[in-house]
Amino acid sequence: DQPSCGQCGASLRVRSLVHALSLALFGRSMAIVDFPVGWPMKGHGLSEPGPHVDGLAARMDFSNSPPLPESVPGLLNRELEQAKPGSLDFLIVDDVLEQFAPPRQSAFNQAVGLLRPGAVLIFALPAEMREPEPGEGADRFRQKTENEEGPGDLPCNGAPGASLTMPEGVEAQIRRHLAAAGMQPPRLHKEAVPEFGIPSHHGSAQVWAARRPLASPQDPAEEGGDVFFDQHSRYASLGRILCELAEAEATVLDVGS
Amino acid sequence: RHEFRCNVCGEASGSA
Repeated sequence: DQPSCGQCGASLRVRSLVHALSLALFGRSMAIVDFPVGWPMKGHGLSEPGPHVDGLAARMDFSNSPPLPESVPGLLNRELEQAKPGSLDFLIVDDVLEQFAPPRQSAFNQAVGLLRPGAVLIFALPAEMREPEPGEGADRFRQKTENEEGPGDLPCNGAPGASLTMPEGVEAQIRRHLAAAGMQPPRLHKEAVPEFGIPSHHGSAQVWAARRPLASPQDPAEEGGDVFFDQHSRYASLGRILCELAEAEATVLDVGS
Repeated sequence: RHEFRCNVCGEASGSA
């Protein structure tokens, strides 16, 4: 993905990830520089280093592991072996999941396992998916498989290198993987955000957001959900509604109970 | 050329 911000070089894919993250955390799309400093959330990224990584790390407990260019199954294990299961409020996975050979369910399970109840998984996949040309890209990873993703060769994404992508029906597969990992139905972000330079149909990435459900208080087998996170989501929505209803320059004094 | 504000650095930029 080409840098497209003339100031910091952020690509369209990165801006789309930030948009999805901001919506998930705050209920509206904000620039990272407008995220509150000291926000009590813990996040991790599997992303190339860049200004978005630095910006998030300056505002909350955020760490990042660059994805390896020749990623193979086990990458999440290696990158995140230090991470505590169920410890993250959010995980950003930037163009990594598609590089796993089938069965990819394990990659989703590993990623979800790092999330606490109510936390979000934000991930980008290449938007362009097609069958590989003979001798192209993914040949050395090509393998026959009889798992749920069907037999046959793996497609590649047409990008330079050896990235693998999902076969046809990728959206349905992603939804199935996420559901099997226990996630709520995901959101595939297709909307335009013109103020941040994000067109509605762009060719660089699919950005998804999925949330791990809060534990039910009726289920003693589940660890309790994080009350703060839930309350924040509610107050963020309430605050947004108040802001939309209020006259310009009005001040909201309190959104407490 | 399309002007926009970058949501990473917060600066005005162009050409999405």
